[in-house]
Amino acid sequence: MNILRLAGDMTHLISVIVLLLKIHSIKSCAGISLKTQELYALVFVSRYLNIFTDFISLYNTIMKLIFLGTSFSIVWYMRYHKIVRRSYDKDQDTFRHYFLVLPCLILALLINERFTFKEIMWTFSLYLEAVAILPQLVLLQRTKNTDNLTVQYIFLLGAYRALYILNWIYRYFTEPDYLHWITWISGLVQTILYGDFFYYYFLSWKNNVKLQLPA
Amino acid sequence: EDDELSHDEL
Repeated sequence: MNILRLAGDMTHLISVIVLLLKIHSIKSCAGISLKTQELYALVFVSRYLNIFTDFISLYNTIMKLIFLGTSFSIVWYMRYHKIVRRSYDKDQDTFRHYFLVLPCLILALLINERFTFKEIMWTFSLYLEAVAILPQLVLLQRTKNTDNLTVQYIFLLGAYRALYILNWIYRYFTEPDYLHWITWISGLVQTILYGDFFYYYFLSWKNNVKLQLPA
Repeated sequence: EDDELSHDEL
């Protein structure tokens, strides 16, 4: 495993920890989209169907368990925790996330590397992950006072994808037959969706003001 | 049997 891939995984892990820390310590999920979190839980379930059948490494298995466990606990907190759920911006988080699921499933059935159940679910998870951030970005745009942790969480998620792209470039040049167009294109689409956010993130950082996306 | 692809990334 190369350093870019490890950095990408760690950034992803830290993003989840930041979010859980926010929820757990200040008992608030204000500014966080439940729609996006539910999509991520679905992404991990459909991607990690191979968790008990294909052993890759201990690292791989543990990380999969962490991502599955944390994504479900975040959804649980936001839906059922008696204090946390009160801070959920339900009226603002109105993105029809179900409309993202079906097109991704159809696309996975049409464009995949192998027509097997596990492979289609894996491909579906890639397509879904690419667009799962959309409800969160919409909510961010609508929220007037976004707290710092929410902004850091989104930034870390975007950074994780950007690092994965660098990892793919590195692997393409160092490993023979390393060619994964579906993964690359969905990862690229996902990173592009963060483009706007990154632009305003750096502006707010440069000018030392709170980030607020223009409506 | 080349039905399964190995996915080593998360």
